[in-house]
Amino acid sequence: STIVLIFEAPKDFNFHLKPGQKIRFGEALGSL
Amino acid sequence: FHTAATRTLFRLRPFYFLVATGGGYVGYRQYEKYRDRELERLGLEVPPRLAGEWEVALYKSVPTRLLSRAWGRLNQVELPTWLRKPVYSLYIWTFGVNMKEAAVEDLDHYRNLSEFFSRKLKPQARPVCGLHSVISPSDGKILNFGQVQNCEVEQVKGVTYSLESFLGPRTPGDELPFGSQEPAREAGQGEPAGAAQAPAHCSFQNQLVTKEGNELYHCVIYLAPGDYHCFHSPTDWRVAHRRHFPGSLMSVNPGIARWIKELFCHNERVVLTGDWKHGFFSLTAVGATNVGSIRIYFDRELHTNSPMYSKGSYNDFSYISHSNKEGIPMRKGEHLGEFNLG
Repeated sequence: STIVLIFEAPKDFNFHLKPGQKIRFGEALGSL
Repeated sequence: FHTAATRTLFRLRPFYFLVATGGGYVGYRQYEKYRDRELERLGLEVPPRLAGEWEVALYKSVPTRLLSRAWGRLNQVELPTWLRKPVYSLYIWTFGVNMKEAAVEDLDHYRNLSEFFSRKLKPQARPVCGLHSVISPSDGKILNFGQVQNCEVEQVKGVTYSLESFLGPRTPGDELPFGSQEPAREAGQGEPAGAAQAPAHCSFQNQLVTKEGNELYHCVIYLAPGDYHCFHSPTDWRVAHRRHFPGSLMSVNPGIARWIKELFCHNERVVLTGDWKHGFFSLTAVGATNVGSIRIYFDRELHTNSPMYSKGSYNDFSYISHSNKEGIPMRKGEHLGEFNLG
């Protein structure tokens, strides 16, 4: 299964991620 | 004897034909993978090899929903206590499950694999990040993330799907974050969103972005079979609307996501839309063959992976009513729903 987030945010929104990385619930996805 | 031999031969021919064509197809695919690896080794960019229409049609013709429901029925069978440890230990070993995080570590507690699959975690197992405005709603693997460009969302690098096909066309009613004033469309009467003309396509993305200077972002998280399969609210937001797309239940593992364009638009999915402090926000749970059912804890009306559905349709449900103008408020990290087997 898959979860897809689609959202609007200001231009300076940043993801703290790398493609392919494992992630766990509660960890940061991104912020301004 | 003569006719018997001919009859047998005649009966066996289709079998041999299938084996030969299947083997040839698999062999050719292996050769393509080998060639791609060689090109990558030479440092050349290899474009993703997408499935042809006939391959997608062939895959979609597989009764994945029926298989999924049968898989679900099988996993609802209560296991005798002596069988639970061996079965669940095999699953734990196969998919690398970490039972130390489970709220209940005793394997005999779980009556069947479905219950085991929907296990909860110890509250302290997943601390919720207080610093960042958006957190991961689940365990999993990041398939892709970034800005949405030209109404196309990347399911994996280089393979996209249409934003409008995925979310469905804008829905009437001022309570929705889409904010359109189109005449009301009966629930379930929706036609595939692809019906919108090209010019509307780009305006679709612009209409999702409600504030000047904002952009549209996306993030795709793949949950592997051994992962914790509940999901939580990724931020503080209000859920205003749910759109359920009955659909196929093809596998969504990264290899298939690299092969079938628009995969997420073919599959059964539940789109929750609303808004957060910066405007539009949506979370979509996409089902797969072994995980065909999606539960949203505050939505008792939702029934997924049911036998009867009409292809290309969708069902709308608004959480905003006369008595509840706000929709469903969700705090960051709050329990939101779960994927179930079958």
